[in-house]
Amino acid sequence: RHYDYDHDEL
Amino acid sequence: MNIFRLAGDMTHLVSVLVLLLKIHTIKSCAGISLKTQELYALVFTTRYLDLFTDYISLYNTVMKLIFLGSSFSIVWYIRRHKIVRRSYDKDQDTFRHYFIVLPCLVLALLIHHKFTFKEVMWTFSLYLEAVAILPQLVLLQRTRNIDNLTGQYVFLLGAYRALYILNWIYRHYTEPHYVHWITWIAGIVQTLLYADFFYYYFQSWKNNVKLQLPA
Repeated sequence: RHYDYDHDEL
Repeated sequence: MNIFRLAGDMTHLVSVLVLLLKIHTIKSCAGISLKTQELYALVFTTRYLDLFTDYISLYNTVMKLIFLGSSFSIVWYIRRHKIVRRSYDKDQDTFRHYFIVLPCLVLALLIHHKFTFKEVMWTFSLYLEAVAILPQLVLLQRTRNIDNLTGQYVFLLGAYRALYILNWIYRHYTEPHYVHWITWIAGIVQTLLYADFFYYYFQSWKNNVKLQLPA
């Protein structure tokens, strides 16, 4: 699956 | 943004600001591990590399800048401030940086989602954050007598991690493709490290006695 985590957490 | 995430971020923010304010006002860093603070500065530096490349929200950017600024300020106070640095107990704070940093770096090089510089650094920061509290916990164990502010600082940090776990559970059920096992495992390990401390913290609070850790 395409990895698309946008790192919106701190 | 859900309530657990916001509460977690606020707890984290308060923990760092409490520490900075304490050092600034009483001009003492007694009981605080410089090693842990340096590791946190490294955690934020390697995690927030995307500050220059991606924009998520104003909230996100401001919080990142606060965490970077406060962690480097704390390190500066302990190392350079002419009064504060005298209260730093170097002989008790003996944990070796590389003992923590190297395994995390190796792990990040081996286990990550994507093999890019930014992504590996981000993964490294997660692993490092999970164990960065260790020098502080060792220092607490050694000195045993813990002043209220140091106790509260560690308690707030632990609470922040626990709230983030609730946030992940919430997001997992509300966002269709929210599966981030690296973040979760590192976060759970980190929270477990506080379990022992939490136990004694609540005991002391319940019995209304000064917090002391067993030798």
